[in-house]
Amino acid sequence: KRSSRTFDFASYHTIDEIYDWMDVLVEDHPKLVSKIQIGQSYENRPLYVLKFSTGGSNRPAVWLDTGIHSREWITQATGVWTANKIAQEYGQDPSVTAILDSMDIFLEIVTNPDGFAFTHSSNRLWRKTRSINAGSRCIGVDPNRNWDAGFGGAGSSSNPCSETYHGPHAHSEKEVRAIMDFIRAHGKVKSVISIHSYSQMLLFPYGYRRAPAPDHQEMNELAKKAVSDLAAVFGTKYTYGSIANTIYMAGGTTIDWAYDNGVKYSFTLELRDSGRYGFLLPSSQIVPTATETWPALLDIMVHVLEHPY
Amino acid sequence: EQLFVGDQVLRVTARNEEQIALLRVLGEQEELQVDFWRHPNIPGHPVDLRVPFPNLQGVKKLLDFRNFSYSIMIEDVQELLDEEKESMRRSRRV
Repeated sequence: KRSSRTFDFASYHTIDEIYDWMDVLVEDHPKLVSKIQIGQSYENRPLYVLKFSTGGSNRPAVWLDTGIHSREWITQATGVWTANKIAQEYGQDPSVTAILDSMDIFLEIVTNPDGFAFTHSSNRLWRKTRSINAGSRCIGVDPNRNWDAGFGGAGSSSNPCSETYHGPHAHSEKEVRAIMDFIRAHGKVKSVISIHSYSQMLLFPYGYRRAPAPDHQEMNELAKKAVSDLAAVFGTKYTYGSIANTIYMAGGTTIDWAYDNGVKYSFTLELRDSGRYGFLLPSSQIVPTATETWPALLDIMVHVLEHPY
Repeated sequence: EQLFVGDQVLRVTARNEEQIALLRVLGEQEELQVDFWRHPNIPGHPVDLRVPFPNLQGVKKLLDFRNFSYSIMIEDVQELLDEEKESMRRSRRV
């Protein structure tokens, strides 16, 4: 029998290897983990989400996604490690156990599967989706500029050849629409955490405007605690704040859409930057990166559990 | 498969808004094919840009001419990609 225990978390993997491993994780934890398909990508790859649930119906939930920008390989790798960690810690770690006794966790590890497959086959540095743009020789849309929240605003481009092309209209990308449909249909998603790399930041809304979000103070306090607990692991220093004031104005982002659609605890993480490798972080750094990210994720999820709304 | 032989990633620090604006203009010049890994945003924050080998001299000259402070973060992108591929191959064999 295959086992998730033999999987090498300290190596980068192809989409097929990750999808196979997801099945193994489900086999190893059948009462906790299931795999659901929320749609298909532009090139008809399945969009798989791992559901961590101890039962109940219509429970509040946390949504996590990794790797919407396909070239940020450390992100998908962190997603794999995190999925395994959640499964292992249920029944062992009191925080994880408390979270899963009341809430479900959904984790989409390969959020942009076409782009990810393309990074393995043809262009390691591909960031966008792989949809064809009518009238242009350039392929793909930036799926983190494609959401209906300040769509087409500052920090996104109307040029299909740009890495930040926002797409022909909001939610034009099947990968984006599938998440939107899922979160809307679910109705009780209380937190969205969208994970990227690399600039060592924990960010929250807004990106499309400079005005503070109504829950700015609470999110700022939570972010402060999360980055402090992250830094306690290996000393990695994160900055935090709203997207617009910390990094740049960016219209059409995942977490702005989530926040504007009633998901109060919407955050995005930019994983570690060694200052030497950029997107090409060596695989030896996967486990350290994921390990230090874990307490920050846990802080947010525990806060969501303790602050129902 | 697209190769990135000789491409470099430069880490540039813009001192003021004017330099930020100049970097943005640089990114809009399609013929230079600059790929921002970290976009220009706030003065003092690092900006990382991958520059294809054929345009390296031109971009560096421009940065020097405009008094940008920068360092080479990645000497040869393809070398790193080859190492990454080899590491995946080794892991799969194990």
